[in-house]
Amino acid sequence: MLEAKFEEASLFKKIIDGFKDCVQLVNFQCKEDGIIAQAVDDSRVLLVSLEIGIEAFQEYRCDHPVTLGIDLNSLSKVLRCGNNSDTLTLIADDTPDSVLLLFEDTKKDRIAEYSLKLMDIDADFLKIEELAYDTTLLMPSSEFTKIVRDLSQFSDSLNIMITKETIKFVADGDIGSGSVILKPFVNMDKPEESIKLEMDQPVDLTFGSKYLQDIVKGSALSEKVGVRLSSEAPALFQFDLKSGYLQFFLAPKFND
Amino acid sequence: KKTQGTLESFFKKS
Repeated sequence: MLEAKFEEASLFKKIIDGFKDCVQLVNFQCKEDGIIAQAVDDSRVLLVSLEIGIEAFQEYRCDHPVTLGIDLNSLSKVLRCGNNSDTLTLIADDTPDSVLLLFEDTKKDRIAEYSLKLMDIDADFLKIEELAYDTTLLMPSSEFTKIVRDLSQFSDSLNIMITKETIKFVADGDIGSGSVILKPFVNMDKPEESIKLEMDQPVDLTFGSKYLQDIVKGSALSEKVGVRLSSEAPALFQFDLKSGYLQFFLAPKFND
Repeated sequence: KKTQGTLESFFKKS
Protein backbone atom coordinates (compact mmCIF):
# COMPACT_ATOMS: atom_id res chain seq x y z
CA MET A 1 0.00 0.00 0.00
CA LEU A 2 1.27 3.46 -0.98
CA GLU A 3 0.00 6.59 0.74
CA ALA A 4 2.02 9.68 -0.06
CA LYS A 5 0.62 12.97 1.17
CA PHE A 6 1.91 16.36 0.03
CA GLU A 7 1.12 19.25 2.37
CA GLU A 8 0.38 21.30 -0.74
CA ALA A 9 -0.61 19.96 -4.15
CA SER A 10 1.42 22.81 -5.66
CA LEU A 11 4.68 21.00 -4.88
CA PHE A 12 3.76 17.92 -6.91
CA LYS A 13 2.40 20.19 -9.67
CA LYS A 14 5.70 22.08 -9.84
CA ILE A 15 7.65 18.82 -9.95
CA ILE A 16 5.56 17.45 -12.81
CA ASP A 17 5.49 20.80 -14.66
CA GLY A 18 9.26 20.82 -14.36
CA PHE A 19 9.70 17.92 -16.77
CA LYS A 20 6.40 17.05 -18.46
CA ASP A 21 7.33 18.92 -21.64
CA CYS A 22 10.40 16.81 -22.39
CA VAL A 23 9.20 13.30 -21.48
CA GLN A 24 5.73 11.78 -21.56
CA LEU A 25 5.70 8.23 -20.19
CA VAL A 26 7.35 7.80 -16.82
CA ASN A 27 7.67 4.97 -14.31
CA PHE A 28 7.49 6.30 -10.76
CA GLN A 29 9.16 3.80 -8.46
CA CYS A 30 7.74 4.07 -4.98
CA LYS A 31 9.74 2.52 -2.17
CA GLU A 32 10.02 2.68 1.58
CA ASP A 33 12.39 5.65 1.36
CA GLY A 34 10.51 7.75 -1.18
CA ILE A 35 9.71 8.02 -4.86
CA ILE A 36 12.18 7.99 -7.75
CA ALA A 37 11.60 8.34 -11.46
CA GLN A 38 13.74 8.43 -14.54
CA ALA A 39 12.97 9.06 -18.18
CA VAL A 40 14.84 9.85 -21.38
CA ASP A 41 13.41 12.12 -24.07
CA ASP A 42 12.60 10.68 -27.50
CA SER A 43 15.80 12.00 -29.07
CA ARG A 44 17.90 10.30 -26.34
CA VAL A 45 19.66 13.56 -25.57
CA LEU A 46 18.08 14.54 -22.24
CA LEU A 47 17.65 12.35 -19.18
CA VAL A 48 15.39 13.37 -16.31
CA SER A 49 15.99 11.91 -12.89
CA LEU A 50 13.68 12.67 -9.99
CA GLU A 51 13.98 11.78 -6.34
CA ILE A 52 11.35 12.78 -3.80
CA GLY A 53 12.52 11.89 -0.31
CA ILE A 54 10.18 11.17 2.58
CA GLU A 55 10.88 14.57 4.17
CA ALA A 56 9.22 16.26 1.19
CA PHE A 57 5.91 14.68 2.21
CA GLN A 58 3.65 15.50 5.10
CA GLU A 59 2.99 11.79 5.51
CA TYR A 60 4.53 8.89 3.64
CA ARG A 61 3.97 5.18 3.78
CA CYS A 62 4.97 2.48 1.30
CA ASP A 63 5.01 -1.06 2.71
CA HIS A 64 5.74 -2.73 -0.58
CA PRO A 65 7.70 -1.37 -3.58
CA VAL A 66 5.33 -0.40 -6.35
CA THR A 67 5.88 1.07 -9.82
CA LEU A 68 3.38 3.57 -11.16
CA GLY A 69 3.56 3.87 -14.96
CA ILE A 70 2.09 7.28 -15.70
CA ASP A 71 1.36 9.33 -18.81
CA LEU A 72 2.32 12.84 -17.69
CA ASN A 73 -0.23 14.47 -20.02
CA SER A 74 -3.00 12.58 -18.25
CA LEU A 75 -1.51 13.28 -14.82
CA SER A 76 -1.37 17.01 -15.63
CA LYS A 77 -5.09 16.97 -16.41
CA VAL A 78 -5.81 15.52 -13.00
CA LEU A 79 -3.43 17.90 -11.25
CA ARG A 80 -5.22 20.87 -12.81
CA CYS A 81 -8.38 19.72 -11.04
CA GLY A 82 -6.88 20.34 -7.61
CA ASN A 83 -6.16 23.68 -5.98
CA ASN A 84 -2.57 24.59 -5.17
CA SER A 85 -3.20 24.89 -1.44
CA ASP A 86 -5.09 21.56 -1.19
CA THR A 87 -3.29 18.65 0.37
CA LEU A 88 -2.68 15.92 -2.19
CA THR A 89 -2.47 12.24 -1.34
CA LEU A 90 -1.37 9.61 -3.85
CA ILE A 91 -2.86 6.23 -3.02
CA ALA A 92 -2.15 2.88 -4.68
CA ASP A 93 -2.41 -0.74 -3.64
CA ASP A 94 0.44 -3.25 -3.96
CA THR A 95 -0.43 -4.38 -7.50
CA PRO A 96 -2.23 -1.33 -8.82
CA ASP A 97 -3.88 -0.75 -12.18
CA SER A 98 -4.72 2.79 -11.17
CA VAL A 99 -3.56 5.46 -8.75
CA LEU A 100 -5.92 7.57 -6.68
CA LEU A 101 -5.30 11.29 -6.26
CA LEU A 102 -7.08 12.79 -3.30
CA PHE A 103 -7.27 16.58 -2.99
CA GLU A 104 -8.45 17.93 0.36
CA ASP A 105 -9.24 21.51 1.26
CA THR A 106 -9.26 21.22 5.03
CA LYS A 107 -10.73 24.71 5.53
CA LYS A 108 -13.83 23.96 3.47
CA ASP A 109 -14.17 20.26 4.13
CA ARG A 110 -13.96 19.77 0.37
CA ILE A 111 -12.64 16.44 -0.83
CA ALA A 112 -12.05 15.65 -4.51
CA GLU A 113 -10.93 12.24 -5.65
CA TYR A 114 -9.61 11.26 -9.07
CA SER A 115 -8.47 7.91 -10.34
CA LEU A 116 -5.80 7.72 -13.01
CA LYS A 117 -5.26 4.54 -15.01
CA LEU A 118 -1.70 3.27 -14.98
CA MET A 119 0.29 2.14 -17.98
CA ASP A 120 2.76 -0.64 -18.53
CA ILE A 121 5.79 1.36 -19.63
CA ASP A 122 8.74 -0.50 -21.02
CA ALA A 123 11.66 1.80 -20.30
CA ASP A 124 15.33 1.17 -19.64
CA PHE A 125 16.59 2.31 -16.29
CA LEU A 126 19.96 3.84 -16.99
CA LYS A 127 22.60 3.47 -14.40
CA ILE A 128 24.06 6.85 -13.58
CA GLU A 129 27.53 6.44 -12.21
CA GLU A 130 29.01 9.14 -10.03
CA LEU A 131 30.51 11.29 -12.75
CA ALA A 132 33.58 13.46 -12.48
CA TYR A 133 33.00 17.07 -13.45
CA ASP A 134 35.45 19.82 -14.38
CA THR A 135 33.29 22.64 -13.11
CA THR A 136 30.45 23.14 -10.65
CA LEU A 137 28.36 26.28 -10.77
CA LEU A 138 25.63 27.25 -8.34
CA MET A 139 23.52 30.24 -9.33
CA PRO A 140 20.02 31.70 -8.96
CA SER A 141 17.62 29.66 -11.08
CA SER A 142 15.75 32.82 -12.15
CA GLU A 143 18.98 34.29 -13.55
CA PHE A 144 19.80 31.07 -15.37
CA THR A 145 16.27 30.93 -16.81
CA LYS A 146 16.52 34.49 -18.10
CA ILE A 147 19.87 33.87 -19.77
CA VAL A 148 18.63 30.69 -21.47
CA ARG A 149 15.39 32.33 -22.68
CA ASP A 150 17.14 35.51 -23.85
CA LEU A 151 19.95 33.81 -25.73
CA SER A 152 17.74 31.07 -27.22
CA GLN A 153 16.17 33.77 -29.39
CA PHE A 154 19.42 34.07 -31.30
CA SER A 155 20.41 30.50 -31.97
CA ASP A 156 19.46 26.85 -31.54
CA SER A 157 22.81 26.39 -29.80
CA LEU A 158 24.03 27.95 -26.58
CA ASN A 159 27.69 27.95 -25.70
CA ILE A 160 28.83 27.92 -22.06
CA MET A 161 32.44 28.80 -21.36
CA ILE A 162 33.87 28.78 -17.88
CA THR A 163 37.30 29.90 -16.84
CA LYS A 164 38.61 30.55 -13.35
CA GLU A 165 36.85 33.87 -12.86
CA THR A 166 34.30 34.09 -15.62
CA ILE A 167 31.14 32.34 -16.70
CA LYS A 168 30.23 33.22 -20.27
CA PHE A 169 27.07 32.29 -22.18
CA VAL A 170 27.09 32.94 -25.92
CA ALA A 171 24.58 32.49 -28.74
CA ASP A 172 25.38 33.35 -32.32
CA GLY A 173 22.71 33.07 -35.00
CA ASP A 174 21.12 34.47 -38.16
CA ILE A 175 19.64 37.61 -36.60
CA GLY A 176 22.73 38.47 -34.58
CA SER A 177 24.46 37.34 -31.46
CA GLY A 178 24.33 37.76 -27.71
CA SER A 179 26.49 37.04 -24.72
CA VAL A 180 26.12 37.25 -20.96
CA ILE A 181 29.12 37.26 -18.68
CA LEU A 182 28.87 36.56 -14.97
CA LYS A 183 31.44 36.57 -12.21
CA PRO A 184 31.24 34.53 -9.03
CA PHE A 185 30.23 36.62 -6.03
CA VAL A 186 28.82 36.28 -2.54
CA ASN A 187 25.80 38.28 -1.42
CA MET A 188 25.85 38.16 2.37
CA ASP A 189 22.39 39.72 2.77
CA LYS A 190 20.73 37.59 0.13
CA PRO A 191 22.76 34.36 -0.07
CA GLU A 192 20.31 32.94 -2.62
CA GLU A 193 21.55 35.55 -5.11
CA SER A 194 25.18 34.48 -4.84
CA ILE A 195 27.02 32.81 -7.69
CA LYS A 196 29.42 30.10 -6.62
CA LEU A 197 31.98 28.57 -8.94
CA GLU A 198 34.28 25.63 -8.36
CA MET A 199 36.56 24.98 -11.28
CA ASP A 200 39.14 22.25 -11.78
CA GLN A 201 39.39 22.63 -15.55
CA PRO A 202 38.05 25.33 -17.86
CA VAL A 203 35.10 24.17 -19.97
CA ASP A 204 33.80 25.23 -23.36
CA LEU A 205 30.62 23.35 -24.22
CA THR A 206 27.70 23.81 -26.57
CA PHE A 207 24.14 22.69 -25.86
CA GLY A 208 20.90 22.64 -27.81
CA SER A 209 18.80 25.68 -26.80
CA LYS A 210 15.54 23.73 -26.97
CA TYR A 211 16.74 21.29 -24.31
CA LEU A 212 17.92 24.12 -22.06
CA GLN A 213 14.52 25.76 -22.44
CA ASP A 214 12.93 22.54 -21.18
CA ILE A 215 15.38 22.28 -18.30
CA VAL A 216 14.69 25.78 -16.95
CA LYS A 217 11.07 24.78 -16.39
CA GLY A 218 12.40 23.12 -13.24
CA SER A 219 13.23 26.58 -11.85
CA ALA A 220 9.91 26.84 -10.03
CA LEU A 221 11.17 24.15 -7.67
CA SER A 222 14.21 25.91 -6.33
CA GLU A 223 15.76 29.37 -6.09
CA LYS A 224 19.08 27.84 -7.10
CA VAL A 225 20.27 25.68 -9.93
CA GLY A 226 23.41 23.57 -9.77
CA VAL A 227 25.22 23.20 -13.09
CA ARG A 228 27.98 20.62 -13.39
CA LEU A 229 29.99 20.51 -16.59
CA SER A 230 32.59 18.24 -18.07
CA SER A 231 33.90 17.60 -21.55
CA GLU A 232 33.69 13.86 -20.78
CA ALA A 233 30.14 13.58 -19.47
CA PRO A 234 26.63 14.92 -20.03
CA ALA A 235 26.04 18.20 -18.22
CA LEU A 236 24.04 17.95 -15.02
CA PHE A 237 21.46 20.59 -14.12
CA GLN A 238 19.98 20.12 -10.67
CA PHE A 239 17.09 21.69 -8.77
CA ASP A 240 17.00 20.67 -5.11
CA LEU A 241 13.81 19.88 -3.24
CA LYS A 242 13.49 20.06 0.53
CA SER A 243 14.31 16.38 0.32
CA GLY A 244 15.40 15.05 -3.06
CA TYR A 245 15.98 16.70 -6.42
CA LEU A 246 15.04 17.07 -10.03
CA GLN A 247 18.06 16.43 -12.25
CA PHE A 248 18.56 16.83 -15.98
CA PHE A 249 21.48 15.19 -17.76
CA LEU A 250 22.08 16.79 -21.13
CA ALA A 251 24.41 15.48 -23.84
CA PRO A 252 26.43 18.30 -25.39
CA LYS A 253 26.86 19.07 -29.06
CA PHE A 254 30.22 18.21 -30.53
CA ASN A 255 32.29 19.26 -33.53
CA ASP A 256 31.96 17.13 -36.65
CA LYS B 1 29.14 22.82 -37.57
CA LYS B 2 28.16 20.96 -34.43
CA THR B 3 26.26 17.71 -34.07
CA GLN B 4 23.98 16.88 -31.16
CA GLY B 5 25.41 14.05 -29.05
CA THR B 6 23.26 11.43 -27.32
CA LEU B 7 23.30 9.96 -23.82
CA GLU B 8 23.95 6.36 -24.87
CA SER B 9 27.70 6.80 -24.98
CA PHE B 10 27.73 7.94 -21.36
CA PHE B 11 25.27 5.74 -19.49
CA LYS B 12 24.92 1.99 -19.28
CA LYS B 13 21.61 0.21 -19.26
CA SER B 14 21.07 -1.67 -16.03
